[in-house]
Amino acid sequence: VPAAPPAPLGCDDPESEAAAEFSVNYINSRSHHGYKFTLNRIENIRKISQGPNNDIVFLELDLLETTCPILSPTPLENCTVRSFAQHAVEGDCDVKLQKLDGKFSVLASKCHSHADSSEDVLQVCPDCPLLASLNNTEVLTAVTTALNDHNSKTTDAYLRLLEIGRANIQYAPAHIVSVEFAVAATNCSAEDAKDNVEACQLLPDDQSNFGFCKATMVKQPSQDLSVDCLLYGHQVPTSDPGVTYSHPGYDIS
Amino acid sequence: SVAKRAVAVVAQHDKVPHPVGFVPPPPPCPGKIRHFEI
Repeated sequence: VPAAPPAPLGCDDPESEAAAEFSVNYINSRSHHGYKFTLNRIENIRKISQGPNNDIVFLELDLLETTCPILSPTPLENCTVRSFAQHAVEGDCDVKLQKLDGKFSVLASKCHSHADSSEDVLQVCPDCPLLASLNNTEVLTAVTTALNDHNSKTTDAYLRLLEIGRANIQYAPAHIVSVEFAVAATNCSAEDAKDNVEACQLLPDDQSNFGFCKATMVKQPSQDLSVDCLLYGHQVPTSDPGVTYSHPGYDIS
Repeated sequence: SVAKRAVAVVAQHDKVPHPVGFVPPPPPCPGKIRHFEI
């Protein structure tokens, strides 16, 4: 009597969790924008045997954005999940893996991220600020003002903007624009930059020094600006953990 | 005379009732939520 087919994998089985963890690390290592994502739920898993010790695994994952910028050296397990009241962002990912002799490799992945609906956030927290569009005029003004303020006061390298990570605007009881943006050190000191800012270029990859700034610009009832920038220091890029990645098929919207 | 009983009747009679307190296993997927549901 042929052996009964193995029971289908459960989404909380250790093997499923191992596949999901591998996939989340792959997704974060391949992303160059925004923030790191962490696993919230394994939506579905299918395993198809290709032969002895050779399986293809299809995973559907629900991820949640953390507060760690993607370039931050902070290990994912130390990254805080962005809370509901901070206007959470969810990622839906489909990942196709191969498990060969017990080793996973990602054959393809596709992710889509979206912020929680404003109605949901306001239902839980009526006074919480909501995410603003990254090309909102007030947001762009706050980022520019904050970066110029930092560069005018620092004795370190002149920083250039890499990307705006997120922004939210609160209108009551005060009018406050909060922004977070990624920066990189240039080959100029902030002092040199005052004379010839065009000469200030990002450092080459073998010396790159990325960082992150958070700023809050109060517009009403009084004007105030607070800026906090942190540089990570040069990080030796981690090579792929000995796994072949083909057809990354990876995009994020 | 032999009368064939309807399958439903047979199935009903032969269905083994679950023991008292039987809890069906959770569906294999989706898995547990680690943080919160959006």
